[in-house]
Amino acid sequence: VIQLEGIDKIYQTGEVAVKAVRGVSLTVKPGEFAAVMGASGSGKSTLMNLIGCLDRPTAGRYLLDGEDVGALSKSELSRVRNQRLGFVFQGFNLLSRTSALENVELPLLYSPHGHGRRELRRRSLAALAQVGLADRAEHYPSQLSGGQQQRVAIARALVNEPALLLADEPTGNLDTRTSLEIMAIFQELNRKGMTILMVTHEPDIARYCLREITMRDGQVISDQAVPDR
Amino acid sequence: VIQLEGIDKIYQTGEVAVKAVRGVSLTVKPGEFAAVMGASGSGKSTLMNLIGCLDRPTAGRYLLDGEDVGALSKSELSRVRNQRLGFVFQGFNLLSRTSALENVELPLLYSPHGHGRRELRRRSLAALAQVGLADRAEHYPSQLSGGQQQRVAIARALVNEPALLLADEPTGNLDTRTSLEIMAIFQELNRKGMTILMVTHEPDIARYCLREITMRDGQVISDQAVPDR
Ligand SMILES: Nc1ncnc2c1ncn2[C@@H]1O[C@H](COP(=O)(O)OP(=O)(O)OP(=O)(O)O)[C@@H](O)[C@H]1O
Ligand SMILES: Nc1ncnc2c1ncn2[C@@H]1O[C@H](COP(=O)(O)OP(=O)(O)OP(=O)(O)O)[C@@H](O)[C@H]1O
Ligand SMILES: [Mg+2]
Ligand SMILES: [Mg+2]
Repeated sequence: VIQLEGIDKIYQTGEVAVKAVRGVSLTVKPGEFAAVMGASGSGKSTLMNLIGCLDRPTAGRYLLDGEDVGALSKSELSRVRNQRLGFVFQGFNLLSRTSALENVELPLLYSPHGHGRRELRRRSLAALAQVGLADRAEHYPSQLSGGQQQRVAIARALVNEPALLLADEPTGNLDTRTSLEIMAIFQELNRKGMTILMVTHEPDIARYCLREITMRDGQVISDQAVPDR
Repeated sequence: VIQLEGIDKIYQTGEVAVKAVRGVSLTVKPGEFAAVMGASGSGKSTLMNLIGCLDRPTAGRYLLDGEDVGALSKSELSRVRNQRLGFVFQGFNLLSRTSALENVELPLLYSPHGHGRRELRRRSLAALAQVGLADRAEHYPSQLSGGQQQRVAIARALVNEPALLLADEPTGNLDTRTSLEIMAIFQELNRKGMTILMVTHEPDIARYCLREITMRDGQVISDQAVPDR
């Protein structure tokens, strides 16, 4: 469960302070499926980075499963990210010098496990197949289309079967049909218990979620349940 | 005017040949406003790169304003790109070590002109203001949101007032309202004579165009006028 209390994030660029996130208090319970929406620059990615323990707030408190994230050391944060979180970045952030398959396998290599390399490779290939890219396993990111890179990033976020998936515009580069295939995967994972928080700017995609959180100028201005579909 | 005749683009990755574009013949007249749509991996970006003289076809002929592009030298191609084309990349491709303003100014610095540095700076600031980012002029790309980076890429493509704008998913990271602001800018430029070819996966955005070209597996499978709005 995610509990944000009075979270601020202020960036200092030279003389100017940019208040990217201002006084956000938010609770997300296990098994929820929420969309985060709002204008470009309203603070969505910054909020996701704070929730994903990739950045520290300037003020406020963040409890993840009851643990005060602000009190964790760098290595403890890294362990939390690897074991409990899956993150799809807005810019994908794939490693350019390793293949699609190796990119997907990376979280598995970093997590404690009793499996051999062949089992990890099998799981990575299964994750790639799930997003329709089994035949692109050996391609490098520069040899993939924009939407293919995005799907590799999605496969990488899911391969560790995280309890919490944070996805920043996961369908931004996908055609309608491929987007719906991805949303069907997310819905199935949510049905089985995965908590999902995803940024999207498309209302048709947000309709797959059960809760809509809207941001403006760093604040949460609305937070409501989506009527039953 | 763009004239593609039997264009192929084949990528060789190891033993496998990927036919990214297959036998595409296409004519785009001056002043047209066309959308390029199709599934992820269907060849849209590859086609745009070929039209934008950023890549050479494996087979076929490409006439740009009557000139055979395949016969041009590297420096002539570079001149064509700088003077006649504006390109918005799917991945933005901003220079990470220069500010938003300097990124937008770059095409002006490379083109022949009689203006002083102050005039170039004024034009770059005007281009940034047009996409709503005058107050982000000094930020570096890493200090901008995804949608802000996308808008800087759009401003950069427009600052040289090109005859032809090639935009690959220019609203992919923008909320609905900001997307419509960008489409209004494009419509106005098209009304004044700019030829625009843009890749989009969103039908609501494609509706602003007057022609819809659809790709599948490297081929153009449909090409029709959009009914009058
Ligand atoms: N350098 C490369 N080497 C090998 N294959 C490549 C290379 N670049 C692209 N491809 C392949 O060519 C095909 C077309 O890619 P392209 O980027 O044109 O697709 P796209 O229609 O723009 O897709 P998207 O909507 O996902 O951006 C894809 O299947 C991709 O894997
Ligand atoms: N490192 C930084 N330094 C200064 N300002 C920053 C930095 N990173 C982000 N910002 C600013 O913080 C604000 C919020 O950025 P954020 O990336 O969270 O927006 P967003 O809602 O994700 O936008 P988009 O929909 O365009 O992706 C933006 O106005 C941006 O310019
Ligand atoms: Mg963002
Ligand atoms: Mg593409």
